[in-house]
Amino acid sequence: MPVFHTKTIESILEPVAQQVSRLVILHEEAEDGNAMPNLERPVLAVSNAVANLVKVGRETINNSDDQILRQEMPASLQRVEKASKLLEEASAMLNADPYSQPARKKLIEGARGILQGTSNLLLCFDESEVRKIIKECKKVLDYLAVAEVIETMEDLVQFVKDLSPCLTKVSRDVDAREKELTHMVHREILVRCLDSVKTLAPILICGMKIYVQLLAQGKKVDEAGENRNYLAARMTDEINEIIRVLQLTTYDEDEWD
Amino acid sequence: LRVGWEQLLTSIHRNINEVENQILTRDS
Repeated sequence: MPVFHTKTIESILEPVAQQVSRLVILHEEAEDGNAMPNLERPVLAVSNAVANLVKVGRETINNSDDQILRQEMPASLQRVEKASKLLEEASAMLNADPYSQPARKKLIEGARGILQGTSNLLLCFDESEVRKIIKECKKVLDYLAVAEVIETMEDLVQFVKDLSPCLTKVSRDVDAREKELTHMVHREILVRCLDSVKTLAPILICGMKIYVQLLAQGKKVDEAGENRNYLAARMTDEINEIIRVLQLTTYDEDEWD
Repeated sequence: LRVGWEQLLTSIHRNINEVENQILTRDS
């Protein structure tokens, strides 16, 4: 079971996560009495990078119209900033006393804090990206909801004109998202649902066309109406399943276990 | 241990830069 649910997050955090745990073990196993190196230079580099990240993060928050992102991201930035301060303090303490035990603890705490903060930050951002895709999915759901009130060819043409770009965007976004996920089962569900949506869309339009034509000819439309509603409902179910799976992370399933 | 800490801080540095790039890329 992968720890990080997207390949991007995994590629950024996994190496640091491994190094932090390795170092914690090394640190715990190390015999007391070893002098610590001077870490002033690398700590300063980290501090500068954190300052930059915080600046970029704040700009992103201010420019975003995603209320959840605006609410959740500041805490992650503060976490990273606080961790950076711990590293600075540790470095200063080690300069004064290379054997300082509290300084070592601060170093580990700082490293873990930066890892947690950046992890939260990436998750916040990732969730925001997912919300953007879900917004597009919901547009498709809204169009599907009006399929059953389309009664003229003119309205049907407009319906197709409205639905097509939305479906194309959903298809492109979900396809890209699926490729980003590390969780195989989630990927498979997204691929399956997206395939169904792509197959069902032209059949639905065809079904709607038959309904409209029968109606124009004054013929019975009960069966055509039922068929159209069934297809729209199937597409709605598939899109809802896509929305559900997009929101899943491997962490959810760990909690479930 | 000496090399370990320096390596970790270098990785953290790189990690922060990558997070920043992620934000900038997706934000644009």
